[in-house]
Amino acid sequence: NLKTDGPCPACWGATFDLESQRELLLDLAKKSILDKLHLRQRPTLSQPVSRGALKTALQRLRGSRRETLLDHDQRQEEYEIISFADTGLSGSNQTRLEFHFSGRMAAGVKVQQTRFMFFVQFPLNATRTMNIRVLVLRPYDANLTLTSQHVLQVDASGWHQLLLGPEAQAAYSQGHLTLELVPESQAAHSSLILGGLSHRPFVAAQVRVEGKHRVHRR
Amino acid sequence: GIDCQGVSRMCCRQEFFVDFREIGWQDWIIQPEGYAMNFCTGQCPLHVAGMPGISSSFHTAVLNLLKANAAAGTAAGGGSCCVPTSRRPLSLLYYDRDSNIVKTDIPDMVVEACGCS
Repeated sequence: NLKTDGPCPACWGATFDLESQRELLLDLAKKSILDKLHLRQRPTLSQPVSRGALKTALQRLRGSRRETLLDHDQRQEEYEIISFADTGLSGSNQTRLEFHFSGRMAAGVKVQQTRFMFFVQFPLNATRTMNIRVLVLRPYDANLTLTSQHVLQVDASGWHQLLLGPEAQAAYSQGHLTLELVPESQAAHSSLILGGLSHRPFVAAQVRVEGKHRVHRR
Repeated sequence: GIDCQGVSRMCCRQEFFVDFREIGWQDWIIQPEGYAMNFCTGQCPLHVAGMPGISSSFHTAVLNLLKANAAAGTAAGGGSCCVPTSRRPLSLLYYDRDSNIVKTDIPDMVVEACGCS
């Protein structure tokens, strides 16, 4: 109830003084946005991503993203989530990338499409075959297990993309995804550029939060 | 719809822009820079009840007619409300607590127009 001289601000005879109610309206705006994002409070940032990495990721996504998220059924909430890799343990001939997703997203999330984007730089005119292994946590002992393997022909330096399959759904449900990149030749590995400010590998997922079963009044 | 300006007390859309820097949210909300939390306020005398822009459902129209007739019978008049008649989504790009970037559209967050129900 905003302090007006009427029973409610939108009803007959109400007048409304904007400045005196400013604090109240700002609080209302905060609450409204947090409610709609299903957040109890605003997130506190521990490791914000560099602007360079963010800009690059959005540019790469803008080119291929669906025009509007709203061409879906209005009752379904849809998100696009970009997760940047933490470079994990790397051996001499492979690089391991770790992705962490918010726990809140895990429950009731349906992954529609997940793309893995990474930047490689090879010597000129070299083509390489890149093996990409997808590992997820085993439910019963939290060890990593190989769920699928993809072979990508990388014929030029630059950004490359891989569409992940249903294993991405398992990874989002667990909140954790591990990818291992194993180039076929030794020389190739040493020339991979990973983790540079604006070349950080990332995963972009379009997810839909399963709506509760709603009854429509007719 | 009508935007509130000057001293008119008629049903209108009151613009109210929340700058995320003002509330200290500019760090976790990447885009946009603020949120237009417009709202509807003002009078709806009987003769404008049903102004263009009310919800177009038959059910509402019939209800309005009944109310208007009933209201006509009372000396006081009024009882119609100034409500949103057109809204659009708020598109947000923000960090979640794991520093993932989330992009989403929240439906019906920005009031575009108001009218008398």
